[in-house]
Amino acid sequence: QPAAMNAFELISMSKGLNLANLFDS
Amino acid sequence: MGCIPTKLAKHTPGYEDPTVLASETSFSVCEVEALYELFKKLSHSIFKDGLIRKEEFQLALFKNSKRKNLFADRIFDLFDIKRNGVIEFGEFVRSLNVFHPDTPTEEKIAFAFKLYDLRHTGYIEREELKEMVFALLDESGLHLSDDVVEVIVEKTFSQADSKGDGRIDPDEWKEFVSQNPALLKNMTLPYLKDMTMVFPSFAVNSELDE
Repeated sequence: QPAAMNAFELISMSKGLNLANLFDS
Repeated sequence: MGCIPTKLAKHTPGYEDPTVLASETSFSVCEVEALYELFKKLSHSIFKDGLIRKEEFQLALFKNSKRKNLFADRIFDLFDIKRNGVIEFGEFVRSLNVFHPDTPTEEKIAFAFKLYDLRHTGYIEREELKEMVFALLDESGLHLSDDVVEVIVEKTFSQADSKGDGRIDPDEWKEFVSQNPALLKNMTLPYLKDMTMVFPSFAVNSELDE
């Protein structure tokens, strides 16, 4: 149900915001 | 775990004294030194000049130096405090400090607001939110019709824009996040707490630099 999602919740899933990846590089 | 000050080691341009950085952040001196090892690795992945450039940042996040991404761009721009197109060590540590588990929530809320205020107007506008939703869908290889995106944005605004003026101001954002704490989940990196325990190799390397 994407329409039920909060837009900010959706965008917070971006890989570009997942800085944990900096530590796996 | 102890660490030895790396006064004799060669440092990259923009290097700052770990004791100064530790005094300004939630990191210990040892943890700043461990972060320096990570910084060196990231800043030497392509250009080897001791400064993190956009391509190196993209490479670290996506394993692809050419992968453009709106959100990575925004993070990079916020880390690049001097706005000179590169992330220096001091900027790296001060910015990552926002993501430290011990950093006050208010700082995380303010950082997230700046992140989403794409055009630096002091507000999160409806068009900006729409642009970000489309960017996320594009990144994820998902397709939703304009109408569905419109519904998602509209519903979010109906909850967040309490003053009803068509834009989200910092107070409204603070209130909205307090009702939806999950939105700040990616603003905390548990790894940053006691870096030297999680990344003992960084601490060992910083000693070997002596």
